[in-house]
Amino acid sequence: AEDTGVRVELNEEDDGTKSSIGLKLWVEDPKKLKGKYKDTGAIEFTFDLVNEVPEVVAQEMVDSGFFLDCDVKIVGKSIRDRVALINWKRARTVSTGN
Amino acid sequence: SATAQVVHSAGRRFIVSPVPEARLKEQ
Repeated sequence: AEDTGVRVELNEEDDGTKSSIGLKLWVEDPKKLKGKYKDTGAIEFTFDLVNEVPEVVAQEMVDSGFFLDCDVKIVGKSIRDRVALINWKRARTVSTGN
Repeated sequence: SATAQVVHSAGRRFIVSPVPEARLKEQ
């Protein structure tokens, strides 16, 4: 995935079955953000892989004051990339029968 | 280390915690 300066990781073990999973997001490189970033630490949240849209969660983070509006796309993309990776791993696990 | 919780109006909980230092150094 592209290095957006925003890192998103699993915050729990993925058992491959739950649609809602814990994620943790933090800024690795504030210079890649357009707006001024307040170093608040890592943000833990749950994300529904089936029913939720990464950009909506990014907007909620903006609304909650973690990021400025100009960075909503970069945060959304970072979440989307991680979600795509999780879904890809799940699909691969199913296809290999493990 | 302290954690803080922010609840968005849509009902989502955001929990603020320290950045995992070890993971930062992985790359």
